[in-house]
Amino acid sequence: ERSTSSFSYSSYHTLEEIYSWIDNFVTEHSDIVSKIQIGNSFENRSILVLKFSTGGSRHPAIWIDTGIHSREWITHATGIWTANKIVSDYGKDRVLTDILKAMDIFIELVTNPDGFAFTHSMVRAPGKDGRRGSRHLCRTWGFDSLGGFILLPGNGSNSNPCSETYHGPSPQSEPEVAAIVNFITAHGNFKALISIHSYSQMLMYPYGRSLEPVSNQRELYDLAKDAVEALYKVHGIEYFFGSISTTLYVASGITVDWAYDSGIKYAFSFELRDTGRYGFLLPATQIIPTAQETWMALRTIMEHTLNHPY
Amino acid sequence: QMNFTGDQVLRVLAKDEKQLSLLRDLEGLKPQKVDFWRGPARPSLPVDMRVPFSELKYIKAYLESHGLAYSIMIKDIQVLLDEEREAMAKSRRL
Repeated sequence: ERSTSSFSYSSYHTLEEIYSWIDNFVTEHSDIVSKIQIGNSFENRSILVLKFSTGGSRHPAIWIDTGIHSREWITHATGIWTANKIVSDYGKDRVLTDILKAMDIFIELVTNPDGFAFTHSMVRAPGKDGRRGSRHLCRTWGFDSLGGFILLPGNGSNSNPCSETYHGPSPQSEPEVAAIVNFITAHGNFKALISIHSYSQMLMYPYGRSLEPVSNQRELYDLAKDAVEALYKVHGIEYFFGSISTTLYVASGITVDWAYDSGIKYAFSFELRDTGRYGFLLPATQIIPTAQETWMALRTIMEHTLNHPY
Repeated sequence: QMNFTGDQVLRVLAKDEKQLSLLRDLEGLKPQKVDFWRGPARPSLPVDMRVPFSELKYIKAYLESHGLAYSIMIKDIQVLLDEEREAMAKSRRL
């Protein structure tokens, strides 16, 4: 019988290995972690979310997702390490313990399971000719089939299913997207949402769709600054930060804009480290350093969320 | 599985909007020719693109002819993929 103690957090894993780890993880830490299936993917794979909770009902909550872009393996690996960090530090780290006493944390480790399975079975390195027959031409390329997690058609999304920013035939028509939207909407008490991507070394907040600053711009700017400073202290990695539109590009319909407009003030999009040498193929030796520094930024955002209820 | 032997990832630094638009022209090519890992967003940000071995000469010539500075971020993708696969197999054996 396996346990999570034999799991290598410094290695990349297949979907089956990750889902098996999830089952073991939930069993071993049933006092604090549970598994929720929030839907099924286009190819009918389970879409799973880990819930970290110390009990109580209607706790405010924090959402973290990794792996929307399935070729960004460092994000899934970081998410797994982070989940393990939460259970191992609960009760030891005062800040995390306080957060979990008052709030629940939800982590979706593999947001695009079809795409992730595809990158393991067919094409790890990008090449947009890996399409298979499906409802939409190119829908199952794998690595970027959910694009920039486009929720609604707009400037930043595309009607071409072969585009990285394909928004689907109608708003939220992609089951992976709809599962999240439905879950977060039904829950109704999320206070922070952090969507983790790689690789550009950025921490960004709304808006993407417009250069106009959001009403909480000053607070989000200061929080992003604190988070990247905490991240920098771990391994000296510098991040850009700011609104999506001023830091990266103007694009509408993306996750954090939707979250912010849905009332989740602390909405951030992460782009994990870029060594300038590997791109998506970041060596496994860098998983733990990446996760360690990311954790400090996540912890900063979560702590701020705890201390600034709204 | 595909073989990526000889495919490279080039990191391009556009000086201005004009150079960015030259890179955007490449985005219109079929992905078999150029696959943008990081698309042209703004001049201060690097652009990374995977170029299949068969297209390397053409793409490099295009960049050079337009004065676009680039470096080779990944010299041979297949080498990295092989290392990645070996690392995963080793982890599984352990």
